Parts: sequence; C-alpha cells; structure tokens
Amino acid sequence: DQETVSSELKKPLVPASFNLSEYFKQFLFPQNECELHDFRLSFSQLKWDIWIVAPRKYNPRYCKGDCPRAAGHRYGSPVHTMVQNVIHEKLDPSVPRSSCVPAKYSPLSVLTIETDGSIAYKEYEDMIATQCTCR
Amino acid sequence: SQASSGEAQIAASAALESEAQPWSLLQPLDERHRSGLLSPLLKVLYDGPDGAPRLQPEARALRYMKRLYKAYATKEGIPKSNRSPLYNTIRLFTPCAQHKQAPGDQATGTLPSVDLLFNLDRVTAVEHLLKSVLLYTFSNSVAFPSAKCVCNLVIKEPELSSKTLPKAPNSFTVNSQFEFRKKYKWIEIDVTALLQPLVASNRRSIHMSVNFTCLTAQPQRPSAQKSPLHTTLLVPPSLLLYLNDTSAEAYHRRYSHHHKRRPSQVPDQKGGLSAYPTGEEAAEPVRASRHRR
Repeated sequence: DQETVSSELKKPLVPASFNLSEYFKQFLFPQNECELHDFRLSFSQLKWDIWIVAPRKYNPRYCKGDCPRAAGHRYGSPVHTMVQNVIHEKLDPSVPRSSCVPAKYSPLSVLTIETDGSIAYKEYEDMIATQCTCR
Repeated sequence: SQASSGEAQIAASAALESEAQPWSLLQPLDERHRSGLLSPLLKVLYDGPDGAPRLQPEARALRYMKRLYKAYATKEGIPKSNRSPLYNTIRLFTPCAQHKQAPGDQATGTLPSVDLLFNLDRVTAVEHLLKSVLLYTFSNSVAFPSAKCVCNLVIKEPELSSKTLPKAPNSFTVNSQFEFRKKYKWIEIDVTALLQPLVASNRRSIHMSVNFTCLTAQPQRPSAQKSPLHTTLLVPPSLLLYLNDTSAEAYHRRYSHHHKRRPSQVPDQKGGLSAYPTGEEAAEPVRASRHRR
C-alpha cells in the first residue's frame, strides 16, 4: 500500500558504507591477478660472487597470483586450462586449478672465474622470466 | 581398479625416490658435458654454496674480459644483439707455464722467443671452437714509435712417451705481419687456423713458442734500453677462444639475416694468419675487419 511503498522508497538503495567501485572491482579484475614480479638477487647472497664477476645483480623475476576461472586469450592459455578449472569446480576438487607460471624467458650473460683461474663469458638460455600464463 | 593400481604404482615409485639420495636422481653430468651454472645450482640446493677453491686470474686478463662483458651485455646481464650470433661462449686462458728460449738480437730487432703452455681443460666437449686469438695487453696505453713486426709462432707436439715410436716433431710455423700504432691497449694475433684442428681433436694442452722480429721507424742503438715495445711483447700473452656451446642450457641466437658474417669472424680459409692490431674496440671484432690483414 502507499505507506509501505513510500517507506521502502525512503530506504537507501545501498548501505552508506558501501563502496560501489570496490564492489565492481571484484568482477573486473581478480584481486591478486597472475602477473610477473621482481626478485633482485645479488650473487653474494648465494656466496657466488667469488666466481661470478658479472652481472652484479640478477633479477630472474617470477609469476605469482590467481588465475581467473575463464582464463582465455588474456593469458594466452589453451582451452585445456578452462577444462581443468571446470573439472576442479564441478567434478573433482582433487584436480588442481590452473596455476600461474612463466610462459616466456630471456637469456642471461655471465662472466665467471673458473677453478683453474681462466675466465669465461657465457650466455645461458631461459634465465629471466618475461611473461606469465595460466596453465 | 586401474586408477587405484596406478596410484599404487605412483606411491611405490615415490617411496623409492624418497629413499634414494637426491644426487642419484640427478646424475651430475661428467666433466666434459657439465654446463656452467647447472651443477653449482644443484650444489646450492643440496649442500650449500659452491665453495670450490679457485685460482685468481691475472688482473689485466680480468680487466679485458670485464670490458668485453660491457661490450656484449647490459648491466642487468641481458646479451646485446651487437655481437655475432655464432658464438655464445668466450674463454680466456693465461699460460700455466712459460720459459724464455733463444735470446734475441737487438740489432735485427729479433726479440727472445718465449715458450708457452696453455691448459684448455675447461673447454667442454659440447663447445666448438670458431675463432682463437693470442692477446697481448699493455698495462697502460704504451706510446712507442710505430713498428712493423713479424710474429713467428711454433706449435709443438706433446713430448712423445718413450714407448711409442719416435716421430719427427710435428710443429707448425707461421709468420704473421702487423704494424703497431700509437696508444694501443692490446693487440690480437689470430691463431684460429692452428688451434681449430687441435681443439677439435680434444687436445687440451697446447704448447707453443712465440717470437717477434720488429723493425721500428728509428733504428735501435745496440746499447739502447729495451724499448717499451720489447718489454710489452715479452709479457706472456693470453689465449682467447670464441666458442659455440651446443648444449641445451646455452643461449642460441636465431641467425638473423641483418647479421652479415664479418670477415673477422670467419677464420682465414687460406690457412694464413691474420694479425690485426686493434685499439679500444678490440672487444668488438667489427672494427678489426677494417684493418688491413
């Protein structure tokens, strides 16, 4: 009747403390999305600076974060990734969800002192993660 | 039932693996095939930092290789694309032994010959030699009158053991000419044609004797002190090997067409030796190809 309708209309649509942008954020981007992170390592931490002369710092980078359920083209994931997520959610939770892992790497040049005192400049494949994917 | 028996198998093999020592699962590659970083990484994973004792390299050699590193890689260690895609490994060896041989003759400009022994054990079987140079580095930019020099280099066969039949010593002698210019920090003498067959046949100990005959612009008075040129050329050289590491861990650049093979990267096909002095840019072979061979 008119009274209930008018009292209903007077109620605020959303609680005052409610933040609309926060609300929508959970749909737009997963909180800690799968992405590349830095980790600057100095070879002295591994006590390797006695034989690795250069580079001083080495940033192998790594992938960390949640994979969205429908990890499609955004991560360059194959369709298998979604199949695995569906199995995890609908059929058997012991099958793990897709994981956030490196997809591409770049090489690293290293200058080392060998045990016989000779010096070597070498280039190693796949030493720095450059792109992440959900698999 | 299949799944359960499969699980049983997996559990059994997991049990086996957990008992086995980690090392037995990852058989360390034998010396010839071990790649540089893999075994120290495994050592850190299993028993702490790689504390193998190391001989310290010569300061001049280390300075040269640091300069070469700066020419070929960024500060973060990313390989620059300015070097030839052919080699991904450069090794510098200093002689493990050297003896002065026949004295020189100041009048004719002949310097005493020096006997050198290089131990190339660190070259693995998967590293193929593409280019090799003898490197004379000057402690600071030595100013001396320009000089024309001939380098006489003899590679000697290892002493034959008494058991095997005596064989005429098979030594290679080559001469290479080059001109010194002012303010050089180092010169390189290309010995690829000599070393390639030896390294390819797994020879890891190279015994050679080197001597120079230099004619400077001003005639030397017999009583004159040794010229800086002479003192420089009597310091034992380093041996630089440009190699292609064919193992999976090494970085193999895709050969892009815009990389023209520069003559300095192709060992002399005529078997002759090219000696070209190079200035500051010695670490970048591109300049060398502009020098007269």
